[in-house]
Amino acid sequence: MKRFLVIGLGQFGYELAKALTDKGAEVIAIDRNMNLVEGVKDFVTSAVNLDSTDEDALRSLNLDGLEAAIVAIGEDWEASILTTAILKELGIENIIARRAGDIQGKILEKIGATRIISPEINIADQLARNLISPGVLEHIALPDGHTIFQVEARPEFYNKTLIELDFRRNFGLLVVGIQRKKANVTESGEVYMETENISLPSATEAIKQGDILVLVGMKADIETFISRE
Amino acid sequence: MKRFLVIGLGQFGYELAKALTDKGAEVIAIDRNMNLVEGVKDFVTSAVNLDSTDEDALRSLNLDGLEAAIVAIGEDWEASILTTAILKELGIENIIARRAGDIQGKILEKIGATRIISPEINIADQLARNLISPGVLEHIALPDGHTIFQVEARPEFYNKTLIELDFRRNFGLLVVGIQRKKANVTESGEVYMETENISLPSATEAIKQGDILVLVGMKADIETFISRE
Ligand SMILES: Nc1ncnc2c1ncn2[C@@H]1O[C@H](COP(=O)(O)OP(=O)(O)OP(=O)(O)O)[C@@H](O)[C@H]1O
Ligand SMILES: Nc1ncnc2c1ncn2[C@@H]1O[C@H](COP(=O)(O)OP(=O)(O)OP(=O)(O)O)[C@@H](O)[C@H]1O
Repeated sequence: MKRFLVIGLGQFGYELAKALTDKGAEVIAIDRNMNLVEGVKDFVTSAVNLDSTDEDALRSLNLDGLEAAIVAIGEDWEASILTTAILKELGIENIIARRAGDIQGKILEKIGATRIISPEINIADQLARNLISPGVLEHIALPDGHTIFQVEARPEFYNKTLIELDFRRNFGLLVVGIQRKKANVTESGEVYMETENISLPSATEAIKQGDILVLVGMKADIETFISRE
Repeated sequence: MKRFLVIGLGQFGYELAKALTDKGAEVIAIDRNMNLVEGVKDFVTSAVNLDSTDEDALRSLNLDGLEAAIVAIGEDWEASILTTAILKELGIENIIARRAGDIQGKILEKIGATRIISPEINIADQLARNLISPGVLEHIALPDGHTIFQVEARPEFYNKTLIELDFRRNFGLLVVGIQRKKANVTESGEVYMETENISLPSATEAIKQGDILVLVGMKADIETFISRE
């Protein structure tokens, strides 16, 4: 049973405490705002109202066997920097800190954060890709460049099988799924559309008009593929 | 050339305006805080200091051919709701609004937002998965369940080829990449590690100790695979 310390229960910290708890972890949740502590105490392992810049207060917690500490403080640069420094001092090895600015992010790394995250930067980047690429419906990349995305099938693909199209050789991409709309009829004769999810389609699967292809590859190959539309 | 309207230049709005501009789009950036408008005017198409809850002020902008409007206002519920309603009134079809709370998110949808986003919820969920799953280094899912993730190769895979392991039949997953550490020697005899990225590995590729596998599949199959460790 993994144990985590989450400091700061704004939207991000709250959602993180909730997600970790849902996945079966033990969560110690901290905030200096009593209302926010109240808001999580029904589901986290323990909820504590304290100021994380107070070293004695943090020392008073039982932090044995902690998998990681997450500093989810948002706007207060001083508080997130000081808190990170104290956690390092207490011997916590895995400290994930949220960055609120360029310089502050660099400081956090220097004083002990093993990983810096920015929900705003990540999602802004994903959203920008989504908005810009024609027909690319969702587009998500791992930090190493491997990317998964969905795109509407182009006319030149209709009625050709995956083995004929050979995405791997021609585009450096793999088709890992196809979403196909099927028309169904209810007993009363009403037609409704249903989405069929073909996971890991076989090589003999033929692409139809209206299909949404789920593709995987490296970022550069995907950019090339998209720009060829 | 796609045109976007970004209202609210906090961290998220700022990063979005920047990402869209980097990708070649025209961006009209709005904030009621002059300093933040100053902060983007060197790179966006046009930066305007106005209050987006002022209908006349928004009407004064040229919003023809707008691909989408993004309401990136964070904490001010009233402002983001009112702004969304005005944009709908002005005939903007594609309105993406950032949610700041459960109820407020529902209200935004009811009054015209075509899509709601929450950087905090998305990244909290991704981070929670990252923290909980042993050996799963990055784990990102499309909304439809298709997921890409990295995992350390298990001992039972060492020295077996992909065709022997048949991930597709045995786990419902595809191996789309392998990251392998290679030891190199400099001229002065110093050994350093380099990461080799094998994209779309062939069926005859054998897995080695220390390999990181990049896998794709549906969420449920991935959960099963991870839990079998
Ligand atoms: N020294 C501290 N000790 C404990 N909690 C703190 C401390 N400083 C800030 N916090 C808490 O951190 C939480 C998040 O910080 P803040 O509200 O500034 O960030 P935010 O960017 O608005 O967060 P979010 O985007 O997650 O809603 C707040 O609830 C605040 O009470
Ligand atoms: N009515 C309005 N008109 C124009 N800009 C507005 C209006 N209301 C709020 N804003 C701007 O929206 C921006 C983002 O809002 P806010 O700072 O409340 O959110 P935040 O959650 O802290 O943002 P982030 O997490 O992106 O830093 C602010 O710069 C603010 O000036």
